[in-house]
Amino acid sequence: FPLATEKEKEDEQFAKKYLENFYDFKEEKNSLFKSKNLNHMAEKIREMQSFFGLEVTGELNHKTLDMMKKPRCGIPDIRS
Amino acid sequence: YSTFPQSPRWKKEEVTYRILNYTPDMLQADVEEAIARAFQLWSSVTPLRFTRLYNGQADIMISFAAGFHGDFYSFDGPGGTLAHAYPPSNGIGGDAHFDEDENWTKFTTYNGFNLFLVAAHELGHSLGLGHSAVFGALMYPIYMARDTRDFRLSQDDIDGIQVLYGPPRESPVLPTKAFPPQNPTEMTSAEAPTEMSPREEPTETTPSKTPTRPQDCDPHLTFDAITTLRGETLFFKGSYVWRKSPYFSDVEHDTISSFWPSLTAGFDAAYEVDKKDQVLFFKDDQYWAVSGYSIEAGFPKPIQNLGFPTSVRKIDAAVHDQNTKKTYFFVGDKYWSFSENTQSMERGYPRKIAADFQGIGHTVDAALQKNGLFYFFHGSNQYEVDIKSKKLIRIMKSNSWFNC
Repeated sequence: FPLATEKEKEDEQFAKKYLENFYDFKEEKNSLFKSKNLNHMAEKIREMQSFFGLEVTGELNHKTLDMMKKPRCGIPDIRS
Repeated sequence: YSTFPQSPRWKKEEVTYRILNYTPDMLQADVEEAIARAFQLWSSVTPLRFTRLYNGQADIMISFAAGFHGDFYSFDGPGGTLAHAYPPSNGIGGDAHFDEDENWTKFTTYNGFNLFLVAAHELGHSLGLGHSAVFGALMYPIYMARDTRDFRLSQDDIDGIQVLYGPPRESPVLPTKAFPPQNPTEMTSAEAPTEMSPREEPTETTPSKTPTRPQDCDPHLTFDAITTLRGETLFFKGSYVWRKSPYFSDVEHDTISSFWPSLTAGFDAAYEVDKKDQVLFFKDDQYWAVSGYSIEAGFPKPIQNLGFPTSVRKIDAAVHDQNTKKTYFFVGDKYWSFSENTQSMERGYPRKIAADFQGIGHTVDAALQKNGLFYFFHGSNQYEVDIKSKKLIRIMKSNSWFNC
């Protein structure tokens, strides 16, 4: 796969933080299987896209990032 | 809409709040007005009543802070997270925190966040609501700048909060517009304060335990303040209001918070400036102006703004003479005359009450003008005075307006 650009890495970090804050995403830091985290994150992206009525793709596309960057309330949208 | 897990809610209808600090972005009065209006949104669709405290522990503590501010959810600088609030419970429960790194404003411009909108959202959380996925609902998590002048909760917001607290009680409705000015007419028997003669004294009711609201015809009933309001007359004592309308014979019983949730009980004085459709309430060394339900922006103000010396820390009573456009303020054994036209105290005041009002040789608890005559209340008596001749006409029981 092409190396993720710096910008994409930043976006991914931002999205991870967002999903942790508002969608109860918990990254397994020492998981041996990177893909497991990716799947888990994709699942949380789908939850967030569904909440905001975006197309549910599980991918961190432009519209999803845009929505994540809008000023908002600090209370989670989904909580355990 | 959504609620928090286990749907925490306040197990009472009287909820208190306290503003712990202010943002330097706005006038304090504008912050207070935004917060009060935000509470009014929720009290208008539930039985909840909100009382502002000025010290001690309130249910909902409101504060501005940046970055780490003592809870687990640090703020993130400008943009991003604007504020957060905790669901009902004791301690931090109910508290609302606003990110001081944002630019707060009372306007709906694009270079700042409207405090009323964000506060109304956060107080939804303080009352137990979670986020709504309905675009346009107040509890939608993303900030949306919009016109706040006639802001209404969405049906989704109302449905959600009423799941927790139910609909409002049959709340009293203030007249929506100034009644046609009352021409001084002969009072009908129902309206005229009846002169108490011994045989008419109401039978002494000795309730088994003192009711929280004094009985209408309790011969010892006294009042804190009395005012007209759009043709009606409101009598205040503690947090209670007796409301007398020329259109209905019986007296309506309300509480101050059912009309003005953010005003604290225990007024010292009140009067109406009919031409401005404005009522002013006085408590200690501050005063508020209301028009109908809404508290006018920029209040409370210090009573010194009216021209009182700093030695005056509170007033006893006030009454506006609709004919001369003068307002009389009573403090101890003296009174002032304030010109509503020039908005200033008249020269030569204060004067002794006893010197100008024959027969009123004591302090005045409350004062009222009705149909051209003045009524000065002292303890459980009221003194009817012809203001032109300043002559005492008769003395009656304070509650003689309640058809006892």
